[in-house]
Amino acid sequence: DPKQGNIMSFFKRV
Amino acid sequence: MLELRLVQGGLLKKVLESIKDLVNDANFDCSATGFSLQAMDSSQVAVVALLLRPEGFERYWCDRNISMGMNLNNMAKMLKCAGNDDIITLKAEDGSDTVTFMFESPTQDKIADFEMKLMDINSERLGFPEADYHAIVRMPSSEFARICKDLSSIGNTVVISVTKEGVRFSTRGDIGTANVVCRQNTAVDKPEEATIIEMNEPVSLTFGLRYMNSLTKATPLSNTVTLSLSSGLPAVVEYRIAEMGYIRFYLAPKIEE
Repeated sequence: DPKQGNIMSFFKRV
Repeated sequence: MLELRLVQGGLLKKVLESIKDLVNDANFDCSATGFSLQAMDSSQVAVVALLLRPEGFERYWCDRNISMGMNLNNMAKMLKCAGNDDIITLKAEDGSDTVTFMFESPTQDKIADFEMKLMDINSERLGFPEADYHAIVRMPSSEFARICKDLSSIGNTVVISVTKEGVRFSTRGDIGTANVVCRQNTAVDKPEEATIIEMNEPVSLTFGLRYMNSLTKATPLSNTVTLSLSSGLPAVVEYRIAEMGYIRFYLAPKIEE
């Protein structure tokens, strides 16, 4: 089964 | 000092109902841009971004940028005490550790105020770059909510695929499989009933239905929902709040290991 991605890994902290 | 008077108080009630199950605590920021919030769910799968622009308020006064940490469940409890047609005013004094919600009935014969304790929340802010999405689907929000609810009785994940054929929502579970295809349809009586599909290239993404269903709690805020999709990137699920702003959910996809 595909693994749930973490939203933090897609965007940069500002 | 902050004072925000919202004639359509029911809007704020709906906003809270749409995010309180996804996010526990959040900072509400008040600035010249508007009344906004950015918060992540505890499992770090979704981020919600809310903006209510100053023009949407009858009175929008904040003499400096203010960030107010609130427990959303507690805020929802307080806002539940407001009538759907009530005018809601938020007030906070400088340096205060409380916020006051004032509810006025439309005929001004009942006025209530509820004071809620604020909290210190350390939250990280994420920047969302402008992206060229592979596909953008606009459809009636009630239809999208119905599909997510129906599919979640069959499976745990939904594959959303956009092709020339239309947008396909698929799931599979122990009892079987389900596919719902929505085609572009602009031959409708009202513009909000249309399904509009803009596709630059085909895209297919997998999401947890538990999260998708949670996002659809925002359905009462807007007749339409917009899904912006790109391969390998979070989906943006946007509900426009008429003449005021939006609530956007950024939802991380499931990824093949």
